Amino acid sequence: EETTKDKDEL
Amino acid sequence: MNIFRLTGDLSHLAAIIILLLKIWKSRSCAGISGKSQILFALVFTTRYLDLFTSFISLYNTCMKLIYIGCAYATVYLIYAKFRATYDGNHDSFRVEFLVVPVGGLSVLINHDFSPLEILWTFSIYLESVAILPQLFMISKTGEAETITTHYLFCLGLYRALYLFNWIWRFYFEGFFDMIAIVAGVVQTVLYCDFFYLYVTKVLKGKKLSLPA
Repeated sequence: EETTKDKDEL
Repeated sequence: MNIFRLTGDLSHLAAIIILLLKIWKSRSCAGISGKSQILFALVFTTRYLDLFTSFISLYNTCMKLIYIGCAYATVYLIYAKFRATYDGNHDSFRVEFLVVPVGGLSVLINHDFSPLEILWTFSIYLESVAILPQLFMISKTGEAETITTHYLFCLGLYRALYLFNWIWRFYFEGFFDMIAIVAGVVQTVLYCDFFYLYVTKVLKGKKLSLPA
């Protein structure tokens, strides 16, 4: 399963 | 947001501020690699372009702005205000050997072939190796000021804490981002040798100096 990046992480 | 993520961010912030204050208070950037600092400014610039496209939280926006602002302030202090103290002769790492392969890799391996996404990927890959000019400089001169080692420790600790954050998120949220994780592991591993010296020398009150 491809998970996309988390935009919250810095 | 978990405790590892938060302490990771704060550790990162501490590193950035330690470096800025060190340069400002001593009016000198001796022993600091300007090249690493330019790379970090490039990392933040390419990663935080989403400031223009999406709002996530006040915390997120503020931290991004602080990181970017401090990164450019540091570059300004090194290359303009205190340029006379910049040790360019020892800062001789060839950054094109990092930027070019990292650029190629980010085009080849990314989550989505779009400009913003490729730039984000570029920033993740570049960050993992951006400290190399600084470590190279220390290995060349054979020593580092204690305050510089505190900076490096906080900077290395930040990505190590992010690794724990990702382990946490994998178990409790089922979330993982392979690009960030692999780059994060590489980044943390690069600091291991330094961590060892930090614990065995600096924390025991000795100056960090390498055997000739």
